[in-house]
Amino acid sequence: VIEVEGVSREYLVGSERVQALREVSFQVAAGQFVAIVGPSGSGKSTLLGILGCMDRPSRGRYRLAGQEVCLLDRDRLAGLRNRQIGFVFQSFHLLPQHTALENVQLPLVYAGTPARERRERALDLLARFGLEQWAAHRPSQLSGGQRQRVAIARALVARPSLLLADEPTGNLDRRTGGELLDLIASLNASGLTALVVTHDPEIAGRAQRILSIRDGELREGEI
Amino acid sequence: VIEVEGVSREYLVGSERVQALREVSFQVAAGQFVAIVGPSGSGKSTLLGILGCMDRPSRGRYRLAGQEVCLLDRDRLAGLRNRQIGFVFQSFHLLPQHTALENVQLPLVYAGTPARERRERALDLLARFGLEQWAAHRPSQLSGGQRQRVAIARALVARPSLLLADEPTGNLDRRTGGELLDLIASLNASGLTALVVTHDPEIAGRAQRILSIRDGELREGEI
Ligand SMILES: Nc1ncnc2c1ncn2[C@@H]1O[C@H](COP(=O)(O)OP(=O)(O)OP(=O)(O)O)[C@@H](O)[C@H]1O
Ligand SMILES: Nc1ncnc2c1ncn2[C@@H]1O[C@H](COP(=O)(O)OP(=O)(O)OP(=O)(O)O)[C@@H](O)[C@H]1O
Ligand SMILES: [Mg+2]
Ligand SMILES: [Mg+2]
Repeated sequence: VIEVEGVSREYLVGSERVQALREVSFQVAAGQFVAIVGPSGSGKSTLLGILGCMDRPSRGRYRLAGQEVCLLDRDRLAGLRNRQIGFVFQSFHLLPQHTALENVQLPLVYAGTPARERRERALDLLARFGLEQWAAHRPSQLSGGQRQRVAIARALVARPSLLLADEPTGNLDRRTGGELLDLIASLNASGLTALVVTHDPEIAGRAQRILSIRDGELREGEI
Repeated sequence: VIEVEGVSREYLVGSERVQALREVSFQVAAGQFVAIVGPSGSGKSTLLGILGCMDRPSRGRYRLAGQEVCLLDRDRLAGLRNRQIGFVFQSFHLLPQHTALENVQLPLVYAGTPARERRERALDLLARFGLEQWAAHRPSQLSGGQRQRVAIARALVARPSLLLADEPTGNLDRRTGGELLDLIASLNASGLTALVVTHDPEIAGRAQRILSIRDGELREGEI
């Protein structure tokens, strides 16, 4: 369902070029649970950003379900992003002036879900993450790990077919992280395709497949 | 060197009270390496914020080297914060319009260190973290783990006597995290007092002492 061909991404900083990704090629079948590992600065977030259409490669192609989705017109791309792809950012990117409950509902607002249903689904998901008592808190009134879980709940509320998660347990204790991993694994068992960038060996151990990135280059398996 | 007596911290959210810390009391001797562990939302960042004078308790007292330092006048408190206490935030709080090199120099700017010396010391520390080639990058041009290391370098550049670090390896791969741990351990061996909030069992394992927080309550040892 994911086809990446010869993707490179170069950044310009002043007069310097940074090669963040070099000729990355791989495929992911629908329903796979893939862990993406590699040293800090190796290009993992850059790759995930391209897969989520937040960013464009400097070269190469990316297809999702056979289509170069990032080249769709604005409206179709927005629909895709909100309904089919759930994205968890490494730094969460929650809306600071909105409560946890409002933040989690956001994809359903875009999907046109009726107010009562989207509120119920958001509350239900917050409860699954042990966050129901913090539903009325804004991000500045939450702990780091609580913000992280709100970001994950937001990514899952529209029941996407693809989850792209960037280091989703970085701020979680082992037990809370383990519960999250169980949830991802069970959603994967019911058909969710999941690509999880992680430094956590427990997540890497549970994935069906590991991709390693080092210095912008991707290899199959652990390096 | 650290004395915490009956510290409580209550937040108000609308009409609700959140007891983030409840009657926390403990002492830390100079030169100790302490890990602070506990579930997400248990009160660790709140405690660290009080120890760094970013925040005030609702009740209780905190003394550093026998003095209630957070009650000092503004100038003395600023001096203390920049020279004696190195603080690493869970969400880094780097200045977005400044380069990594400028961010790391900031405590030395406040300390009045001459420009050439502070630049050298900052570059030296960035190099120790493997970040010298990113010195001219601004935070938005850095990976999550690179930002985290810049935040740690900034906390250490003024050679403080106390390090307060909030989950400093959350965005780092095991090897980079291990190198950071080695650095903290070696600074500790030369006299640095270090309190590190962490979810990382490797850091907890290397610390001389572990404090656990659960639901705002502190206990000695692992729970
Ligand atoms: N906007 C940017 N401009 C310039 N360079 C960038 C930019 N964003 C990232 N980089 C550089 O590209 C490289 C890859 O960054 P990326 O964020 O993908 O790393 P990562 O593997 O996610 O690292 P981490 O594990 O620390 O999060 C890094 O060396 C980083 O400094
Ligand atoms: N400004 C605030 N207003 C209201 N409640 C807050 C505020 N800041 C934190 N809290 C609440 O206080 C509790 C403790 O927060 P704290 O950030 O200290 O947790 P933590 O142990 O650092 O968690 P984590 O491991 O997730 O970072 C949390 O339940 C949080 O929701
Ligand atoms: Mg990253
Ligand atoms: Mg915290």
